[in-house]
Amino acid sequence: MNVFRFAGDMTHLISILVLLLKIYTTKSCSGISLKTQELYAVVFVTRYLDLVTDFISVYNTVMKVVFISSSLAIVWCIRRHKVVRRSYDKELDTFRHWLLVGACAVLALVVHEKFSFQEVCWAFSIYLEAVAILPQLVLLQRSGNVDNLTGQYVFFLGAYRAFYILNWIYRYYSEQHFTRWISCVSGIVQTALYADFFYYYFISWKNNSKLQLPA
Amino acid sequence: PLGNLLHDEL
Repeated sequence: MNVFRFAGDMTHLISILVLLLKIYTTKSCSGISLKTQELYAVVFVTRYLDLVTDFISVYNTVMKVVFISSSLAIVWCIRRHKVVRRSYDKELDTFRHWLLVGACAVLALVVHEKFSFQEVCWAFSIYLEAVAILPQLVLLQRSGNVDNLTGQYVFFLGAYRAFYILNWIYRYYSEQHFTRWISCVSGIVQTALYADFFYYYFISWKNNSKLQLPA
Repeated sequence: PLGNLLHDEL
């Protein structure tokens, strides 16, 4: 565990807390893409299958349980909560996310480290995570105005990816640890998807104005 | 080795 990896995990955790805080305090999920949240739930459930087969550390186990349960809770809230679900922007959130699931499943069956159920699921989850933010970014772009908490949620998610890249570079030099190239390539793609968002986020932060994305 | 395909990152 190094400082970049820890910062990455913490910003990931903060992003989820920010999202829960938004839903809890405003009793609203406007601006939040259910599709992206469903994709994250699928990502965590398929990636953390090793929860029942391998033990790495208490930290690792706790974080995995937190990520799986929080993502399922968020999906439940947007779909079923009697107040929250009314604010869901259904007509703006039309991204065909199951196509991403299908494409990533095919890719995982072709490109993986080892042909085992767990390893193919792991590769699938890495690919899916890389593109899972797309429905959210499309939704934000369509709605134009981004409320503060939603903006911060996406910002922290992007920061988490950036820290993970620094972590891989650090591990490469300090431990001669080669991060799997599947993770590296997907991680870089995933971080790049945030570049545009980051640009507008920093401009609005610098000008102390509300975050607005161009149509 | 055991660590070969162990995923220690989240």
